[in-house]
Order: sequence, then structure tokens, then C-alpha cells
Amino acid sequence: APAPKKPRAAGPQARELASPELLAPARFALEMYNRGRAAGTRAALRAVRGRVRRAGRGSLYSLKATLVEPPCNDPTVCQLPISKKTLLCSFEVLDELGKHMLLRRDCGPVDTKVTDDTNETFSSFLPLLNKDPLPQDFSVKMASIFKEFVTTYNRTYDTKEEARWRMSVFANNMVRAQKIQALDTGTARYGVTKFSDLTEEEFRTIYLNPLLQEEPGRKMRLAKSVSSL
Amino acid sequence: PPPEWDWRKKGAVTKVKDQGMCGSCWAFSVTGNVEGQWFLKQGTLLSLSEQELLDCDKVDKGCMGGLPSNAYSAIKTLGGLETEDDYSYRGHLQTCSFNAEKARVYINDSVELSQNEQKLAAWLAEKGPISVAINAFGMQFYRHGISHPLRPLCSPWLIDHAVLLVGYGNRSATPFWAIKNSWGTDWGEEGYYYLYRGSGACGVNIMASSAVVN
Repeated sequence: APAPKKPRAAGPQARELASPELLAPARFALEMYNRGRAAGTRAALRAVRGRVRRAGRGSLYSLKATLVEPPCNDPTVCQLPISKKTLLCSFEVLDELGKHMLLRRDCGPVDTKVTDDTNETFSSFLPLLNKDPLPQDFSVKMASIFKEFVTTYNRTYDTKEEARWRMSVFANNMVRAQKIQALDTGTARYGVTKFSDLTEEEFRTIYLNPLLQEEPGRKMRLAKSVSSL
Repeated sequence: PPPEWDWRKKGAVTKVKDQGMCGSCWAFSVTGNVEGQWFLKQGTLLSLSEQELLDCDKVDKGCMGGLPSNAYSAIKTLGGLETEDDYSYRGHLQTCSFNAEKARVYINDSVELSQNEQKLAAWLAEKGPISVAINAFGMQFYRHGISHPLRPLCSPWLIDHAVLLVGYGNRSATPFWAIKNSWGTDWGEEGYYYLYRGSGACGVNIMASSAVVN
């Protein structure tokens, strides 16, 4: 890991950390990143730096981590040239009394100019929002809202691990909804919906229609406007 | 156009439907439009089959997505649409079991509408609900009110959801489109989405179309 930097002035509750303190949240983020992958295909942590905000019993870690994907070993699926892929990831990990929860995960290859999706856009729009301290009972409140969500929308999860994962997606989504709310110039309210336990990618894949922007479709004649009828 | 219009109040719109875990919004947008056109021309509101389009429109890709322009063409080629009762929605691809004898609704043509929102409003008020496609930014978490995301976040060039314009108006001086969605009544305002009108928000004006019923 790179040498720890001098703490920067980033508000009374935010401070940059030396690497050893980041290892536990970084390992948890990595574990979440590798979730569902077989041994031998998991990414490894190469470097991490970040900062922490402490509030009440919780700490929110904002991490910048470099991950290395293993080289592709299956010649039937490998893309040439076969090489290790390095990723730059931003993670937000909440630690409350030793229990971790992944709130945000944005990863992109190091050598591409645009590394990620709308979350990055939000970050650039909302530098201040990201520095706001977390409420002291953030995760308690979130657990309560999630429980209400599960009841309202009759959600069942196969395993405890799945339920924990869905809760972390839910918490991440609540932060996203808050950001969308802050960027809306109308009167709309955003928050918990029946889709709140889905990642953005799941939501897009299941409910949206990418063909609308990809395919030209059949050409139709232009309607006469009603004024000229 | 009149200052406000709502086809729901005039009986031209069926109840909100639910596409389930399937990217079939295009089918719901088109059946909603045809339901409105048939009502205005024939005086009867029939709830029409999206499953028929999913199964029998071979140009589109069922739950993987589709285009309203192709769906109109499929309805013409097939020979009409069955009702929801006769060909019920399942939310996944099945073998096409369209029965021409059960078709209750026919279309003659389809048209592309203006990208000018004033003209769209005028067309809607006179001719009926309009099939449109929008950028669904923020809709995952939308609860109520008039949505108006910043333009860079809701680009008109990233259209990914088809819906139905059923009306327009103003709420406390904020102009809106009333949009029938297909995610069930337990989403949005009883299944409806309200989007800012007049600035091409989320590309609402880019892909407007309608069937033609003679």
C-alpha cells in the first residue's frame, strides 16, 4: 500500500487513514466484490487508501482501491491479449460495532478515461453531500426502513447472506435516491419503492428496454399536426 | 391545445397494468395507445393483449425489449389484437397462439408524431393517448410529484422505457405530462408518473407515435 498521506482538512469528522486501519473495511469490500466467484477467478487487492467519518457507533469508510483481476485461464472464453486487468474502485463501507455494510461500489478499468456510471456523475455534482456527516443511528434507521420495505412488498430472501446483501443494496439505493432528489428541479419525491432492493444493473436488465436507443425501428410516416388537419 | 387534458376522465384509458419482471414496456405502451384509438373511433374501451405482441411479434424481442414502430407493424400483419381476457399476460415468452377469429381490434396504419411538445399536447387532446419512450432516470425510486431531473442526468439520447401519455396540465404552475406506466399501481402515483412538460425532459418528445384506426 502507498505510504499514508498527511491528514487533509476535510471537516471535523473526516480524516485520512493509514493503511492498516483500512484493511478490515477494504477486505470486506473485496469480499463483496468477489461474491459468487469461484476460487481462482477472484480479484485481489493491490492498494488502498481512504478516509473515515465517525459518528456515534458507526464509521463510514470512503475507499479508493486498486484491484487486480486474475489472468484469464480458459482459452475458450479469454479475450486477447491475455493480461491481468487492473481496476480502480471506489467503495463506501459502513462499519457499526464491527459489522460491515457495503453502501457503494463503483469500479472501472484503470486505463479507461471514463471509469464509471452515474454515481460518479453524482459525486462530481455533489461534493458537499458526500462530506455530510452520517446520522448517529444511520444503520439502525436503515435496518428499520428495510424491515418495513420487506413487509410492505412481501420480500423473501433465500438465505441470510442474500438478505444482508439486499439490505446493503437497499441502503446504497437510499443514498442514490437522496442524490436524485437533490438533483430534481421539479416537485417529485424519491425514496423507497418496490424496486429499492435491486441494483441499478438489475433494474435496467429486468425492467428497461435498451432496444429503444439501439435500434432504428421501422420508419413511419409523419402525422399531420392537428392545426393543419 | 387546451390548457389541460386528461383522457382518464373521458374513459379512454384502461387500468394500470404490470409488466412484471420482463422488459415488455414497448408492448404496454402500444396496446395503451391502440386501446385509446379504438375507444375514440369505436366508442368501446377494450383492454388489449400485450402477451400477443410478446409471443407473435417476431421482429421485437419479447422481454428483452422492442420498439413501438415494429409492434404496430406486427398488429397489422397479424390481423389485430385479442383482448386481455382472451390472451392473458404471462410476463414471459410463449409460443404464439394468436387466433384471428378472436381479434377484436384492428389498426390501419401508424404515424410518427411531432417532437414539438405544444403540438404533441394539441394532438393528444384531439386524437388520444400517445405512445412515447423516455429516459427512465430516477424512476426506480420515483414516488410522486412532477419529475424534472437535470438534463445531463436524463439525456434524451438514452431512451430506455416506453410509456403512454394520457394527459397534461399544470400543478401549481408546473406543467406536466400525465404518464401511464406499466409497473403496477403500487408504484408512483397509483401507477402513474408525472414528468415536467415543455423542455423535452428525459426525451419525452423524441419517440412519440400512434396507431391509426379508420
